[in-house]
Amino acid sequence: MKKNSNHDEL
Amino acid sequence: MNIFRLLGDLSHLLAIIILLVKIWKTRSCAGISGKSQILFAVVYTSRYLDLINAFISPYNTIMKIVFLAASYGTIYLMYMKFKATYDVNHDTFRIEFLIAPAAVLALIVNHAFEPLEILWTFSIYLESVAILPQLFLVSKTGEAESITSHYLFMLGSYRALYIFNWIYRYYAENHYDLIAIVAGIVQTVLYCDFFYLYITKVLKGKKLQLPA
Repeated sequence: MKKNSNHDEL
Repeated sequence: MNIFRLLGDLSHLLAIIILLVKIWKTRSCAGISGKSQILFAVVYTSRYLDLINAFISPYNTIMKIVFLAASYGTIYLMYMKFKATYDVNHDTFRIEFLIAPAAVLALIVNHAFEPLEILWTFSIYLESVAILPQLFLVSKTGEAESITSHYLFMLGSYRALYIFNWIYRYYAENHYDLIAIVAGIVQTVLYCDFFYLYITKVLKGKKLQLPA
């Protein structure tokens, strides 16, 4: 599971 | 950060600037779909809510703020300042048919069932189809001004470069996000037909005109 803070792209 | 990602972000930024400058200089938003611009504003708003709770880098924060501001600025120019030039009769795509499925899909297929995560997923799904009203407008009028074509080309390039960025990240960082990748490929495919017309017509100095 990925947390929101892992969304490092724009 | 790799070169594909940086070039992708710069293409995206350039697309947005081209659009704003075109509207400002010509004092007209003819040929531009306000529906697509509304969808992009919804996309950025739902995705960049993480400005509040997640810090990635100054670059990331600044770009997010610029995208949000430019997107709302475009909507202001289209729906307020230059409203009289807005091609409302041709811009008839029903955006609820894109928003509703993107919302339902985000609730079903996501990385985690949390409010911000679902909004992020929704923004990814919606972005993949947000250009459809614009492409529909071009197909309805049968033509696009060169500057509108350049805008669409930069926007499509941004998505294509992001695919190279994901391939690079998969090998170099072992990082991948299937939701973003699948939606990004769908989004890029939507531009393929346009890319073909752009390369065969616009780059040779002709107007982008669809066969009657």
